[in-house]
Amino acid sequence: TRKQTKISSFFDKE
Amino acid sequence: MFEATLQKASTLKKVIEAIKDLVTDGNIEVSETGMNLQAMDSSHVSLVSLVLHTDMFEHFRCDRNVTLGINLPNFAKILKCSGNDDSVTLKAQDDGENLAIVFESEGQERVSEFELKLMDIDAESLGIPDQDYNTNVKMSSAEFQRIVRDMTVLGDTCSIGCTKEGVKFSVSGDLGQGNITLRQTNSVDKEEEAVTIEMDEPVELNFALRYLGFFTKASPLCPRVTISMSPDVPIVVAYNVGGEKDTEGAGSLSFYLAPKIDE
Repeated sequence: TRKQTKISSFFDKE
Repeated sequence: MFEATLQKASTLKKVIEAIKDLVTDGNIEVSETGMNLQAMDSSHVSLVSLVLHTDMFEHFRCDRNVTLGINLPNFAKILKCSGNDDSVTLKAQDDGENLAIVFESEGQERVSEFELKLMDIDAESLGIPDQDYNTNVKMSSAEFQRIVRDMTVLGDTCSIGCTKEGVKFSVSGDLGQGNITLRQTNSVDKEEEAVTIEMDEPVELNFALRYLGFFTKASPLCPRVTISMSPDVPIVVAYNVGGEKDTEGAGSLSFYLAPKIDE
């Protein structure tokens, strides 16, 4: 199975 | 106050059409460098980044930075009222509650004025690192749209693998499996259809086709699309706005999509 990752886990919050 | 005129209302119409199904509400930040919008979809799986530099506007005036909170489907409805060759002027007062949108026909014999109510949108902003990608594929945007559509027939997740020979899109689902490989070409007579691959190492990642499908709604903006990938990071699907082919436009519309990873 594959899990969908969130975009916010790759980029820092400003 | 803010006031900007774009010679082609159709460009703005295509931009908003391309993002309105992915993002409902977004803040357009206006500053002396131009207009920018960054927004995530409601599931926070993908990110849209729109940059429109002042160069692409016939006239651009921004005295103070303004944030325009916009409902994109409603903005799209108003932009649909523009004629093919109309210009569009956007106007907003500092702390105003409305965005004025004026369309003018080429000979200025028809002027249409609309107002869109602005919203207060509490949106999270992400810092996108300016990074180099392992792989950059440039191809026809229509071809990419067709491949994504064809892949969707078979499943919901697409693997995109790239080697020096070509780029391979693969899908498998309940009814079977399929793959489409595009070889690197440098066909001179059909420049827009050429597939060019710049890469360091072969890379293969999995993505939700639903989101790739949303991104391809930007195809009418530009005949070429750039797809950038590196291991274990979001894919970037980028279109030039207001430019021609591979040349740098005065603007860009980039979509970022987080990969699916094996559990």
